[in-house]
Amino acid sequence: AREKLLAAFDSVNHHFGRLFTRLFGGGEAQLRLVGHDDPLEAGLEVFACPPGKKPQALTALSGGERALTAVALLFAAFLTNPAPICVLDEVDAPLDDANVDRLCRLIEEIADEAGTRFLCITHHRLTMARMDRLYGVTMEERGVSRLVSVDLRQADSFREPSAPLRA
Amino acid sequence: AREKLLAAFDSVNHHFGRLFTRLFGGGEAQLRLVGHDDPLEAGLEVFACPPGKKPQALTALSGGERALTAVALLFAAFLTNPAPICVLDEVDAPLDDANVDRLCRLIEEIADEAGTRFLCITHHRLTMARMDRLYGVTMEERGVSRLVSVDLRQADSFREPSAPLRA
Amino acid sequence: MHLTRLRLAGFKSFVESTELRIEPGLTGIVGPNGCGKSNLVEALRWVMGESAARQMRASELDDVIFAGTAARPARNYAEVALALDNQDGLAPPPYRDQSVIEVVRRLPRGGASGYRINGRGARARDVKQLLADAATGARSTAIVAQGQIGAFVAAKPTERRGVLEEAA
Amino acid sequence: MHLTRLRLAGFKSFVESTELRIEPGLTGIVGPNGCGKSNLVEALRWVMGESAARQMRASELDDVIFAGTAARPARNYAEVALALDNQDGLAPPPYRDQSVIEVVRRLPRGGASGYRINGRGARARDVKQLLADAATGARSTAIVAQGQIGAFVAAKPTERRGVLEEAA
Ligand SMILES: Nc1ncnc2c1ncn2[C@@H]1O[C@H](COP(=O)(O)OP(=O)(O)OP(=O)(O)O)[C@@H](O)[C@H]1O
Ligand SMILES: Nc1ncnc2c1ncn2[C@@H]1O[C@H](COP(=O)(O)OP(=O)(O)OP(=O)(O)O)[C@@H](O)[C@H]1O
Ligand SMILES: [Mg+2]
Ligand SMILES: [Mg+2]
Repeated sequence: AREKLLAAFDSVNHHFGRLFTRLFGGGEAQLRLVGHDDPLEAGLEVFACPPGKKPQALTALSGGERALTAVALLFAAFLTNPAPICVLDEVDAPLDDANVDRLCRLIEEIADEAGTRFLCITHHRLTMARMDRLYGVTMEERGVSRLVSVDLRQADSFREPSAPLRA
Repeated sequence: AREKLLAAFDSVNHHFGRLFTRLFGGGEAQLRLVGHDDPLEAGLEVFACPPGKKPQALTALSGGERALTAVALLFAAFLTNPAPICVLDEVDAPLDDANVDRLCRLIEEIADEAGTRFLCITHHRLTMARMDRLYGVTMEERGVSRLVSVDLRQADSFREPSAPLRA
Repeated sequence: MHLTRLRLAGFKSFVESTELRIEPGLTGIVGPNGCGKSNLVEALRWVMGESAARQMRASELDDVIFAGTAARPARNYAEVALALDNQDGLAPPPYRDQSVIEVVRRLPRGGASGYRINGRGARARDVKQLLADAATGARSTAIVAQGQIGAFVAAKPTERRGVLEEAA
Repeated sequence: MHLTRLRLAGFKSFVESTELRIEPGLTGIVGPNGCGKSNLVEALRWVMGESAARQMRASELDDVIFAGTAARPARNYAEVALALDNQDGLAPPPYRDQSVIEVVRRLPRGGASGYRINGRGARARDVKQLLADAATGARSTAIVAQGQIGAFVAAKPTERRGVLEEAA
């Protein structure tokens, strides 16, 4: 069990550094096992340094930088042991358009490489445009949710809560 | 002091109900002093029921519904005792476009009625378009922030982190 | 093993039977605030065996059953079914040779949750074991609830171990 | 009283002297992730007397001083100035008849914060009192930090009293 965990650590750490540099266009990040000599008991510390900045505590990262760092860690774990499904509920909310674009490109690659199926809940038009298919949840009858499949044009009209879906 | 607090409570509660119904296009919301007979010691409980739904605990509200409910409460306090400045750091992040529009209309009204000056940090194009003026923060030199005033067209080009501002 | 379909009835705001196909690649879910998108994520976690009401934004487990609206009465039970594709034969015995595995969780109001796997009664532990073998589960780090993406970074080192354990 | 201008030097990522005018109506602040928008909000709270490092995403108060980049050395102090317009004469004595009041906070690395109001030394308490009379302050519910808007709803009833007390 100890060897397995250490092997997983090495792989996740390798992918994490690579994905972080890719998402931030530079900089570096790494993981460390801390707090205990036995890897089975130790905690996982994350060090992240955006390009051109001095290394700082994770709490000093901005809202968008934190979300991207967390995504890099999550996907690093995927590339080590692919999960069959990944659900992302509005993870693009704190991101600017350039980072939404980078995130989407990475998701597309992980779906191809690891075979993971993605469910992405979003309000972002850019993210919607990158999906293979779109489902809309409507509440035309107040308080009752219904699921319909939509195309991008319809998704646009969705933004009005009471607007009926244009066929 | 007790009378003052009770008078403030009545005013905030009145505005809260009104603003909630306006932001949600229906439904109702109210405040109650709970946990202690003396208003100076009591806590503030919030009851919010979106249109057409059954009353539920606040935790059952969706991400966007919570943000709107909190904004209604905040602005209800403003209308009772106007604060000179209000800073909103990406409060529009969880909102869909229709609610961003309602929020902005409300902010414009509060600025006129209460005279409060607003600083709104946003990534949302719709919110940017409603501002009286826009400041851009750039990091053309990595790690060093600079403030420049921009127009809406420039703000669009901002979305690329490394893109220099087009004059 | 892959997850291929989620079906809900009487779960939170999904009072009518609703089916969400989970296909390869990227599926986007859109809609106005409060329309029920995050409820779908909770339905997935719930059928996978989630037992803490707080994880479902509920104060007690019965709160996941459709509570009624101004125009409709409350329901008496909530039911969610999850279909898995086992054509690669990786499921643990006794499901190894079944090409489709369906996990169903049903909760009657005031009663206890019951699970079924391919029609036969099962315990929560069996469901969790089946999903763990498929490298997923109710608390999988790959299911990121709304507002939680930043929580990784804010957590203490020992809380982050989960990511590593899943990867192992 | 109105807040009219914020000036930063050596505060977090704003190493050069930077001025933000606070004018009537709506001022939008835009820019890519990590460029320093939220740092401006923390500068405002800081000059208003914020004394808890955690509220500034810092582990100790010195962390607000420009820490340097790959190309620039760290600074030795941080300074933020806030200008208030007192043409309505509502400021408490001794500032009642001054049309402009400027509050300055300066923190040398390894030292203690010093405050000045219109050039004269002051204590944190004087600054807080001046701002409370202007119905604002470092912990004003009207300054909503990133990700905090939902916190109102998640808080316990006693924690929400702040909104009411400010309105009184
Ligand atoms: N047991 C229940 N019965 C009926 N409706 C419920 C139940 N539990 C929750 N709801 C409703 O579900 C709604 C929340 O849905 P959800 O959180 O999925 O919205 P969302 O689409 O994610 O919105 P957002 O974009 O704002 O995040 C609430 O308004 C609540 O009234
Ligand atoms: N003392 C300091 N010296 C230099 N830079 C600092 C200091 N403290 C914080 N920073 C930098 O400020 C950046 C964070 O800025 P901020 O949180 O204001 O970004 P933001 O514009 O709000 O981004 P987002 O849109 O993602 O929320 C961090 O990347 C950090 O490196
Ligand atoms: Mg949601
Ligand atoms: Mg920010």
